[in-house]
Amino acid sequence: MHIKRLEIQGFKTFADRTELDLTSGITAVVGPNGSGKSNIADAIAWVLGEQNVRNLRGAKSQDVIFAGSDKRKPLGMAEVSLTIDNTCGTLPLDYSEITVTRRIYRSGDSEYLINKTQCRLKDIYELLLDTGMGRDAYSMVSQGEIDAILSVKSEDRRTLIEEAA
Amino acid sequence: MHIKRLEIQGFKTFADRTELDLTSGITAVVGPNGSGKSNIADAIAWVLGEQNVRNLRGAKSQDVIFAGSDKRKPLGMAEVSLTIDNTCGTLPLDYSEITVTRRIYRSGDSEYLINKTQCRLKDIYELLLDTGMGRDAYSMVSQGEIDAILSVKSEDRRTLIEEAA
Amino acid sequence: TRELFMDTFNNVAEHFDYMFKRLFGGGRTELVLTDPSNLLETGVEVIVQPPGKKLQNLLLLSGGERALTASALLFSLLMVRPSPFVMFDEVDAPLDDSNVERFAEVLREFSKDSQFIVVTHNRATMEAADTLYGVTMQEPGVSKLISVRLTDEAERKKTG
Amino acid sequence: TRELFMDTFNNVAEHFDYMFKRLFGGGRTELVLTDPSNLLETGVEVIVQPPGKKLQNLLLLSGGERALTASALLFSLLMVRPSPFVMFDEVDAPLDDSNVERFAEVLREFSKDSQFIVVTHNRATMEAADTLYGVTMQEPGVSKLISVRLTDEAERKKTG
Ligand SMILES: Nc1ncnc2c1ncn2[C@@H]1O[C@H](COP(=O)(O)OP(=O)(O)OP(=O)(O)O)[C@@H](O)[C@H]1O
Ligand SMILES: Nc1ncnc2c1ncn2[C@@H]1O[C@H](COP(=O)(O)OP(=O)(O)OP(=O)(O)O)[C@@H](O)[C@H]1O
Ligand SMILES: [Mg+2]
Ligand SMILES: [Mg+2]
Repeated sequence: MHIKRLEIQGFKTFADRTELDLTSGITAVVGPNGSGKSNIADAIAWVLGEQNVRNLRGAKSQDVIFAGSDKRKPLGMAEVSLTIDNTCGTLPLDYSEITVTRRIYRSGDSEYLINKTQCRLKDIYELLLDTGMGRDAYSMVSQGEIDAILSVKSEDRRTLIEEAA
Repeated sequence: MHIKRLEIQGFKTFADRTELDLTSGITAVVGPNGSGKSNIADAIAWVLGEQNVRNLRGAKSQDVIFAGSDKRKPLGMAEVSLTIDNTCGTLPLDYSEITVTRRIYRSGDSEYLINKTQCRLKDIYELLLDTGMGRDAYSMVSQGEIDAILSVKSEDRRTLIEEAA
Repeated sequence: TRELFMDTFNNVAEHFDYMFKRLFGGGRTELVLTDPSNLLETGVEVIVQPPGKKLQNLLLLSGGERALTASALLFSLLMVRPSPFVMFDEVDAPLDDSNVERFAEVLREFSKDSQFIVVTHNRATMEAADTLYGVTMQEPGVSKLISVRLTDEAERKKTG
Repeated sequence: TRELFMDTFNNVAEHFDYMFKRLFGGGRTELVLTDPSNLLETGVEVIVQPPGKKLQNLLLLSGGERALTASALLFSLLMVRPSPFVMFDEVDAPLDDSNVERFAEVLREFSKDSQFIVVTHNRATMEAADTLYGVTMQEPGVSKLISVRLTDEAERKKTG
């Protein structure tokens, strides 16, 4: 099971629709400071269901919508879609390809979709639950977080072990 | 006024007596991970009077004494000397060269010297007071601390401004 | 359950020691339960000794040594309970050239069973990658993706 | 006194804006007192806009943008109240090639009036230095200083 494609539109600095085709193995994302690399990481965490806006470096949930630039107006919506290759049948749905989509509007309203059908955030969590995808702290490490792994309270480290059980 | 020389012996990984001759301008310290670069930075902060052992990455004050290695026994004392060029007369002592020395023993006993004469830590602070040397948070930035400058509580930022007054 | 936690704990400790030795080229480690009688609330202490050095408090380690130790812990958790997808954002940033080479080698190995997305500024890590995406900001404030390099191996993986 | 604090505050704000523009090649900044009526307890908010981008919360800035903004603040404090000696340990670590070039240029300029010791892994910063000390650990656990390179200029500075 692996991610085939990531589509980002209106999310943070991705004002224009952007598509990443991913292979299994290693994909490296490179570029200058402030170009949008960590924003891609945020997009993945977000579409997988990240609810704590502080983990996305924001203050409120609409902070992920493109806020405009010198030359462009702010947008009204952010949308990210993640397409997973499920030919191995790991996910409990009878499709060889599963697309998870998340949208948020300026009003704060959110939409969630699985294969273009509206659903609840809860359905996305349940879909991915047994795979640990995006949920285990040790599989998604944000910028600057690596040092915290050793600095956390020793009880938080127990939690890491519990997640691996 | 500038630092002419730094002598380190028995301090952290500097088991053997080490001398750095410094010029005015920029001195860059380079080398592999764990080789001792930040330990040099710690030695400078320590000889200038750093009392908070957490700022030196230690848990108790004797943690700065060379603790031994696979092949070497621990040492009984750490000593750092800093020699300042005072031909400009900035420091309130009638010498063109002033050497500040700090020692600590396994017992926890400490010694402080100015130009080889025993003194108190307080005397070293007073000597350097008006120069701001080593005392202003913005003139000695430890590894990993740069991000904290923006993350600190907004009241702590006021303190930075107060220091610059 | 107590047994499940202890099995996982011992498993992680063993793999952590293995990963640490691979990344540091030696040394030793211990994971210690602060309160073995109370597994619901116990803490976990991490004690490490880089090769040739003394066993010391984690606090005294250098920036690069901490990053390498933390990645050893991450990789050991991934060995115990693999994740199909892993994302690392600048985890290799404090590593010097020889440490990042070993890190990249471990990454390549793990990528046989898991998909990785890594954000990096580091050449050795870039060279370990199958696919490379460059993010640019030619128009200020707006990200644009460019220069995708797919190795032949990645082309093959993509078409299945 | 109120007057001294306000003078310093305005001075720092002005120099911070100048340094930010130099390091970012543009953009704008503001320092804002959260409670101007109570200068003993007020906070200081930092608001920045990198060139071409929108004015946003500092939180949303990238790792490199934060490091560059923080160094702009450091340099502005040094302009307002110079220190004879400054020590930076890996302050340039998150900066990309073009940002670290500008950082090194600013460092060179400030080093005319202050003495700097910088720990760095970065080539551009090393090239800005007058003296280079290499720290090695050929014997595990024991630091050894090697390969000092003094430029002619540094030789001249040393002998006064
Ligand atoms: N909602 C938004 N609208 C527009 N721009 C945004 C939004 N959220 C964040 N940004 C911008 O995104 C930029 C940060 O991008 P990102 O963190 O992805 O950079 P990066 O490529 O990871 O850089 P670095 O190498 O420094 O870590 C900032 O300049 C920030 O202002
Ligand atoms: N009292 C001590 N006795 C012996 N070794 C010590 C002592 N205190 C610290 N060390 C060792 O010093 C090493 C860290 O050195 P330092 O922080 O200077 O590295 P560094 O060159 O800055 O590396 P990096 O590039 O990773 O930041 C650690 O391996 C630590 O175990
Ligand atoms: Mg980033
Ligand atoms: Mg260091």
